[in-house]
Amino acid sequence: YQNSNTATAPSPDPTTTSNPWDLFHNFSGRHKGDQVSGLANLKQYLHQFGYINSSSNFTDNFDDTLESALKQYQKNFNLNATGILDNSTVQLMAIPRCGNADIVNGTNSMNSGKSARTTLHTVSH
Amino acid sequence: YTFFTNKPTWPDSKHNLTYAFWPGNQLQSNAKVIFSRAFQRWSAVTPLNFTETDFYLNADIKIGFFKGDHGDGESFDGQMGTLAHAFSPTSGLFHLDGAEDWVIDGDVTTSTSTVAIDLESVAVHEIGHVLGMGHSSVEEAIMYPSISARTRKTELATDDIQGIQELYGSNPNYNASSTPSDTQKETSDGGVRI
Repeated sequence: YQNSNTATAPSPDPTTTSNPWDLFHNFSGRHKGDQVSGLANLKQYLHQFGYINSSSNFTDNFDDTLESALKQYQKNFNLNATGILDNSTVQLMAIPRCGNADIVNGTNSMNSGKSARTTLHTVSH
Repeated sequence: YTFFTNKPTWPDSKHNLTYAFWPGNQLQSNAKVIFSRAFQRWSAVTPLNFTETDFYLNADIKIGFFKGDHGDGESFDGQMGTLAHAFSPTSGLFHLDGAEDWVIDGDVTTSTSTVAIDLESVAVHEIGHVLGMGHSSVEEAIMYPSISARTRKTELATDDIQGIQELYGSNPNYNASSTPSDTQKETSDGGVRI
């Protein structure tokens, strides 16, 4: 890293409005079983932030893996964990964010400690 | 609030931390002040202190704006998308995407640019990572992973404070009943950019 010579001074271009995640809006309403061109990009997004482990050959199929990852994402962001690409989920995914993953090495720290605890009802003897 | 796996922190012997800016960026003083203020938010609630140094390679925390592949395996993606990232203690690496439309002065919320991103808001968040904080699911928290363009969020929420104090303890002068005020909303010129 410290020998990298790729650093450049910031040179923003305010006329540019591209957002690499804008295309996610096209997926609104999609659910398991659908096949949508570009869905592999959303899988790549979920992989980048730790929600999908495997990084091999993402397809455009809305499969079990994507549904499971979506549910986890929705739980982490306090959305309804439907596994469907509803409007709320898609809009949140398109918002700029920190590049650090939410889940690292399969450990979901973001919401795992905040789920409601199961109440155990016991009878003393 | 959450922490990185295995809860890494800066050791007790390293509570006076130095930070430096990547010389290639040649940041002006008005940009450096933003980072100073962001560090101050965390030092106000912990025993940690932060001092700027000119010696980049020797600094505990190394801050730089980079574009695309910058050698750490986490390439930036151009405007919007990923804004910044930082590494867990005691790495100290804190990188911002040089392609963003960073606003350093003025009121970002009235910016005419639809892609204006408030630098201080992102800086406070990334410093949280540098110190060992993970992402929070509390939307009001600084450590919430997403922030919209033309949005300013710089004050630590209770969730952030509880988290960082679990790692380092409290600043002896910290008064939980007084929250820091945001004094950066005095102008409405749409902001000055880097």
